[in-house]
Amino acid sequence: IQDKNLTDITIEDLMISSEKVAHVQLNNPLEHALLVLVKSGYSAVPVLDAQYKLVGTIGKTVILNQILGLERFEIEKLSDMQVKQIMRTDIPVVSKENTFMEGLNAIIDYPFVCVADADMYFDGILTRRAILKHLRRDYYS
Amino acid sequence: IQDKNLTDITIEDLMISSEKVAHVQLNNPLEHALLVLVKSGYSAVPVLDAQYKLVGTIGKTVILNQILGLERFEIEKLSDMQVKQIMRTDIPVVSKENTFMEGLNAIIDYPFVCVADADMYFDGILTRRAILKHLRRDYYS
Ligand SMILES: Nc1ncnc2c1ncn2[C@@H]1O[C@@H]2COP(=O)(O)O[C@H]3[C@@H](O)[C@H](n4cnc5c(N)ncnc54)O[C@@H]3COP(=O)(O)O[C@H]2[C@H]1O
Ligand SMILES: Nc1ncnc2c1ncn2[C@@H]1O[C@@H]2COP(=O)(O)O[C@H]3[C@@H](O)[C@H](n4cnc5c(N)ncnc54)O[C@@H]3COP(=O)(O)O[C@H]2[C@H]1O
Repeated sequence: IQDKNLTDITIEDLMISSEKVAHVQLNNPLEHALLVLVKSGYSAVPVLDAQYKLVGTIGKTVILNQILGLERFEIEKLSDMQVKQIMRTDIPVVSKENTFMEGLNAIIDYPFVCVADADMYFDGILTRRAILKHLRRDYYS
Repeated sequence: IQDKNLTDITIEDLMISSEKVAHVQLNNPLEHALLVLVKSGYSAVPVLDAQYKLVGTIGKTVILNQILGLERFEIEKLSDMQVKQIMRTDIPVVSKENTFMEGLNAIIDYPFVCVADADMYFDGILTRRAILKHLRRDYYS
C-alpha cells in the first residue's frame, strides 16, 4: 500500500477484513449483543445473518435506549428482545473495489462503514482510524 | 476558515466550543452520567470540575463494565458510585492554538480530544468528523 498514491488505493487495502470484525447475529437476544459489545469494547458492530450476509449494525446506545425505563433501567427487557428488532438497517455500504475518496466520503458521518459485495456477503469494515492514518502518512510525504 | 490552508488552520477553527459540548461533573453519580450519555446519544463525553476545568472523560463502556455482574448487569451499583471513581484521566489534551497537523495526530487514536488552556480551563473538543470534513474539502480543491 505504501507505494500506491491516494488515487490508486482501494477500500480493500485499508479495511479490517471480516474474520477480525466482532459481530452479532440477527437472532441473538439483546443480552448477548450487549455482552459482546461490552467485552469487545466496541460501541457498535455489524449484524450478520446465518449465511454471513450483512443485515445491519447495532450499538450500545440503541440497546440502552430500549432498557431506559421511567424510573430505572429496565434490564429484564434484554432477554425478551432480539437484535433484529432494534438493529439499524439503513446503513451505508461500500464495496472493496471502491476508491479511497469514496471511503472518505462514506465515513464523514459514520465511525465505520461495512464493506460487502453485490450479494451482501460481508467482507469487512472500513474505519475512520484507517482513513486518518493513511491521510496522515500522505501529508508527511 | 475557507480561505486558510492546512498550515494556517488552528484547532480553534475546527473545534466544537465548550458551550455546545455535553459533559458531566466529577461528583455526579454514575446513574446521572449514564443518563446524560444515553439521552445525548454520545458514547463518551468530557468530565469537568466545579470550576469548569477539564479533569477527564467518561464513556458508556467503562460504566457498563462496572455494572457487569456475574449473572446479570448489576444496575443498583450505579447510584452508589461517582464519575470521579471510574473516569479516565490519562487523556490527550490540545490547545486551541495548536495546528491542524497536531490535531490530526491527536485524533488518530481517539474519536475526540479535549481542548484546554494551560490552566486546564475547558475550551471545547476536536472531533474526527471535523478533521475529516476539512481534509475532504482540501482534497477537492
Ligand atoms: N480494542 C481497541 N484497541 C485500540 N483502539 C480502540 C479499541 N477499541 C476502540 N478503539 C479506538 O476507539 C475508536 C472508537 O471505537 P468505537 O468502538 O467507538 O467505534 C469503532 C467500532 O464501532 C468499529 N470497530 C472497529 N474495529 C472493530 C472490530 N475489529 N470489530 C467490530 N467493530 C469494530 O468501528 C468504529 C471505529 O473504529 P476506529 O478504529 O476508527 O476508532 C476506534 C479506535 O481508535
Ligand atoms: N447527535 C448526533 N448528530 C449527528 N451525528 C452524530 C451525533 N452523535 C454522533 N454522531 C456521529 O457519530 C460519531 C460518533 O459519535 P460518538 O458519540 O461515538 O463519539 C463522539 C462523542 O464521544 C464526542 N462528541 C461529539 N460531539 C459532542 C458534543 N457536542 N458533546 C459531547 N461529546 C461530543 O466526540 C466523538 C466523535 O464525534 P464525531 O462527530 O467525530 O463522530 C460522531 C458523528 O459522526
